[in-house]
Amino acid sequence: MKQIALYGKGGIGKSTTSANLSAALADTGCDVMQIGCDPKHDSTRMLMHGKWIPTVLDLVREKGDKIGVEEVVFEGYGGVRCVEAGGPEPGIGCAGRGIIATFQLLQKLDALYGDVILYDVLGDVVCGGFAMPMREGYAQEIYLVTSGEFMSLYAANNICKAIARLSKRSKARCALGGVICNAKNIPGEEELVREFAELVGSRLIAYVPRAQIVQIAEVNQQTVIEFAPDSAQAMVYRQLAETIQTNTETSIPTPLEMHDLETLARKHIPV
Amino acid sequence: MKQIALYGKGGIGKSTTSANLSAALADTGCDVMQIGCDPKHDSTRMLMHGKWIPTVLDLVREKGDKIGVEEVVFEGYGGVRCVEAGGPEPGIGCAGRGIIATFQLLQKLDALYGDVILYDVLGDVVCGGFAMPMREGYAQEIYLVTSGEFMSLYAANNICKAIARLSKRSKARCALGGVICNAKNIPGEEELVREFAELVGSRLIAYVPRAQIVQIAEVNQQTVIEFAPDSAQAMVYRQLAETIQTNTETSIPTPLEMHDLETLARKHIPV
Ligand SMILES: Nc1ncnc2c1ncn2[C@@H]1O[C@H](COP(=O)(O)OP(=O)(O)O)[C@@H](O)[C@H]1O
Ligand SMILES: Nc1ncnc2c1ncn2[C@@H]1O[C@H](COP(=O)(O)OP(=O)(O)O)[C@@H](O)[C@H]1O
Ligand code: SF4
Ligand SMILES: [Mg+2]
Ligand SMILES: [Mg+2]
Repeated sequence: MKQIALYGKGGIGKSTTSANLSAALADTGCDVMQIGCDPKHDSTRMLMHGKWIPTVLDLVREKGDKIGVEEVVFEGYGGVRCVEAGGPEPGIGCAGRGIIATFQLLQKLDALYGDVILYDVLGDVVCGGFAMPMREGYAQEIYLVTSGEFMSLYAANNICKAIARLSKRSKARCALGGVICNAKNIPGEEELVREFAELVGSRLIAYVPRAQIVQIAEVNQQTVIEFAPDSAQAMVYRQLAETIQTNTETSIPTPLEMHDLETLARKHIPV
Repeated sequence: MKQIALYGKGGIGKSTTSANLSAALADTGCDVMQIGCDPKHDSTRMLMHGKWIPTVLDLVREKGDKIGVEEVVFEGYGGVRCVEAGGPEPGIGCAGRGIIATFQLLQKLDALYGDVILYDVLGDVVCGGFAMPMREGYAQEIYLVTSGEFMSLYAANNICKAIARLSKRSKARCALGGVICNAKNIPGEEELVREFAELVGSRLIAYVPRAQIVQIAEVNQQTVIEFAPDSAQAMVYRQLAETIQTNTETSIPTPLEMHDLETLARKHIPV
C-alpha cells in the first residue's frame, strides 16, 4: 500500500491534481482512497460529480462516534473511495485534531486500505495540526505542489522544513517523493521550480500546464481524466500517475534559508 | 487606544497595507505599534528598511523569558514600534501558542500601549490558533483584506464566521470594522467585493489599486508613504488611515453559505 500526500499552498491546485491523479490511478486498475484534509472540504468534488460529501468532523460533532462507514466513505469516479475530513470550527478548533480524529475513525471502521491512499493537505501553515498526516506515520511519500510564485515556493519550503524535522521522529515515516509544478504560465517558471527541487535535494517530477480544459471539466463537475480522457492534459496526469506509482526514490529535504529563496526567485523571474 | 487587526489570505497584501497604514497614521502624529502575527514574519520589514527583526518566538526558544523590551520592540519609520511574533516550528508547533506568548510577554514588559495597535494576522486557516488575537480580546476592530479572487473571498468569509462565533464569548470584544479590497485588477472586482461586504453586513471601506509603485518602493525597502509620499497610491493609504482612525461603525458579520459565495463570484466574474 502506497500512502502519499500532496501538500501545497491554498489555491495552488492540490485538489485538482489529486483528483486527476486518483482517477488516472483508478484507470490502471488501482484501488484508490482519497482523503481531503483541507478545511475547504472540496478535495473529492470532481470525483463525486460536484457533490459536497459530508465531512467527518461535521458528523462527529453531530453524532459522536456512532458513525457507519457508509456515512463517511463515498464511491466516486473509477471506484475511488472518497473522504473529506473537514475543517476546524472557525475561531476555536484545531485543524490537526480534526485530521487525526478522521484517521482514527477510518481505522476503527477498517476503512483505511487500498493500493494507494492519497491525502490532500493544506500547506499554508505547517503547524503541528496540518503536519498530522506525516507525524503519525500515515503519509509517507510527500509530493509538493507549487508554481513559480514566491508565496507558493515559500509554502513548499516550509513543508520541507516540517518533513526534515519530522523524519527524525520514530512514528513518522515521511520523506519527499518529488515536486510537481502546477503552472501559472509565468515565464521562467519551469526552470525555477526545477532548480528549487534540486536545491532542496529532490527533483521535479511533473510540469502540469495551466490549461483551459481544467476549468471546462470543472464546470461539468468532472475530472479532466473523465471529461476529456484523450486530451493532452489527461496524458499529463496519467504520466504523473505512472511516475508516482513506480517511484521508489525519496529524500529528506534540506530546506532553503529565506534569503536563498528570495535570490532564487529573483534570478528566474524579473520583477 | 484603538486595537485593530488586518486579516486575510496569505499573499493578499496584509503586510503591505498594514505597514502603509501604520506609516500614514504615524504621519498624523499617532503613536503606533504594529505586531506581525504571520509565520512569514515580514510584516514590519518595509517600516524597518528591509531589516528582518528577530521574532519573539525565536527569542523565547533561545532565552526562555529573560528578554528585555529592546530585544523585541524595534522603532521603524515615523516612530512606529515594530514587533514580529514569528511562527510555529514547522511540523510541531502551534501558531496560536506563539501569538499568545508574544502578547503576554509584551504585556509583562509594559510594551502594549499607544494610540493604535495594529495586528497583521494570517487568515488562511481560522483555527483557534490564528483567532487568538480576537479570542483574548486584543484585536477589537477587524478589517478584512481581500481581492475579487474566489480563494481570498473564501478566506474572508471564514474570518467572518470566526468573528460571529467569538463575539459571543465574554473575553473577546471583536467586531468587523470593514472590508478593504486590495485589487488584483480583475474586471468587476470592486463591485464584487462591495457586494460581498454588504451581504455579510459590513461595508467596503477602501479600494486599493494594484500599482507598480508598491513594487518599486518594496525594492527600495520602504513603504509607499515614505518612498513616494505625494503619489496617488500614498493618498489611498492616507485616506484609509483617516477612515479607520475615525471609524466608529462596526458590525457582527453574517457569513455566507458556500453556494451563495460561489453564486456571487460567478455573477461578477465571467469564467
Ligand atoms: N493545471 C491547471 N490549469 C488550469 N486551472 C487549474 C489547474 N490546476 C488548478 N486549476 C484551477 O485552480 C483552482 C484551484 O485549484 P484547487 O485544486 O482547488 O487548489 P487547492 O486544492 O490547492 O486549494 C481551481 O478552480 C482549478 O480550476
Ligand atoms: N496594492 C498593491 N499593488 C501592487 N502590489 C501589491 C499591492 N499590495 C501588495 N502587493 C504585493 O503583493 C505581495 C504580497 O503582499 P504582502 O503584503 O506581503 O501580503 P500578505 O502580507 O497578505 O502575505 C507583495 O510582494 C507586494 O509587493
Ligand atoms: S496546531 Fe495549527 S491548526 Fe491547530 S490550532 Fe494551532 S495553528 Fe491552528
Ligand atoms: Mg483543495
Ligand atoms: Mg504578510
